[in-house]
Amino acid sequence: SGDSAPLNEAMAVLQHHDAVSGTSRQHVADDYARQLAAGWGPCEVLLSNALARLSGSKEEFVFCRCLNISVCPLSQTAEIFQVTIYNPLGRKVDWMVRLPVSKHIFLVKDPNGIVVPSDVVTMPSSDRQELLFSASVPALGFSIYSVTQVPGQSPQAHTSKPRSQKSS
Amino acid sequence: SRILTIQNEYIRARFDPETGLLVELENLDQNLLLPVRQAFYWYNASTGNNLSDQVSGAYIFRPNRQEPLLVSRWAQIHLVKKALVQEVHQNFSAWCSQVVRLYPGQRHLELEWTVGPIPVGDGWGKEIISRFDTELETKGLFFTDSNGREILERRRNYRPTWVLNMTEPVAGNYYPVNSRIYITDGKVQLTVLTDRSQGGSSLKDGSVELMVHRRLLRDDRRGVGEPLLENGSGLWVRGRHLVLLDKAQTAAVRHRLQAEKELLAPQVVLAQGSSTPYHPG
Repeated sequence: SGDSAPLNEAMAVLQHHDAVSGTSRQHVADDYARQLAAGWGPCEVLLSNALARLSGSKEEFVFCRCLNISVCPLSQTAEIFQVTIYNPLGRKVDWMVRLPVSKHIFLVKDPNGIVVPSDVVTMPSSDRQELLFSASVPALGFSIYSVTQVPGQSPQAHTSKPRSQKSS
Repeated sequence: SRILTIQNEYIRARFDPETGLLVELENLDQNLLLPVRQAFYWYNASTGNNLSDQVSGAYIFRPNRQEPLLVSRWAQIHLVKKALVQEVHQNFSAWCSQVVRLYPGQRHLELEWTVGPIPVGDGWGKEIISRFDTELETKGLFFTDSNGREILERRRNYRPTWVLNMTEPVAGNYYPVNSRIYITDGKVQLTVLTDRSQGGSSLKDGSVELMVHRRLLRDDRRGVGEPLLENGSGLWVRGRHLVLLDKAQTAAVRHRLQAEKELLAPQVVLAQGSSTPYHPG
């Protein structure tokens, strides 16, 4: 069963000015981060249970916490996976989803099974690539998109050379 | 081509093809064009001087001179133009890069910066800022929020509740920015939304700066007992600034709605897709 109390507790502890403004010793700052991470774990279980109940199907839900550095083992290896986007705002939002993926072409379908436009962008400073698609998510609700790797196809290799500037 | 731009239905951003830096922002919808120069700078952290032996540290921001130094006056760039995104990847140095991004339908310019590890081999602590310079005549005023709820008017070298004797012309004009900072000349407003709390200011008319990272070598003797000197994953920071250009009278609705979307951003949860029914039968 999930539990949000540990995260509540961690957030309560982190109201201390040292946590808010970073005026603590390193090991204290590290411990603040540890408390938050420890609190987030049971919350993931809570979120998974809520999503399973609301969507009507039990899943092995996976939370990728390092999307901001394009790391997500599931989306980078799976040939088919689903993406649930939860919108906490009290109004519908359109949100560009970016997920690190392997070098393939993907088909993205919306909750009604209709294919939506998607794109694969290669990160110039690395050979990683990201799948982009725009998700429409209801107010205080969620949408489930499915992503399927198109067998046998890989994105056209575009070699964009860096535009070196004259050094000034 | 000589013209380097990215755009969508609402926004066009132009870059100097010589330097790779952002030089102009255009709101196509409201027919606004504003020369905006954005670059990264660093303040040299004070280690005390003849006026005061106070050093820059976890509690105290105190640069050792008023003018910050440019991280780099040019960037190596990559241009990515696809149906769902247009991006300019800017590489300023080994420890400072940025992606300037526009998605279809987006009414703000997204600047995703990555800074670190800040080099301190020269023995100098450094405080890194992202600064936007425009021609807006802002008359010493700028605006910062308080916890995303209330906007406070700030006036350079001034306090509303006492006669200020300004002894720190930079740090004395820095204020907490929880979600946004903006400047306006009464007709046009330039707003920068943050994805976390940062220090910010407007030290010259038409200019806005936000501090994105610090790496210091001395303790500021205010109780921590060690310098602000991360040694692990805190060496790197990656974050985003959302830049909005609007008419002054319509700017509020734009930045308020966008800031809410930023603060309460959607959560993405993945699953392999081999589901079993939750409810029996």
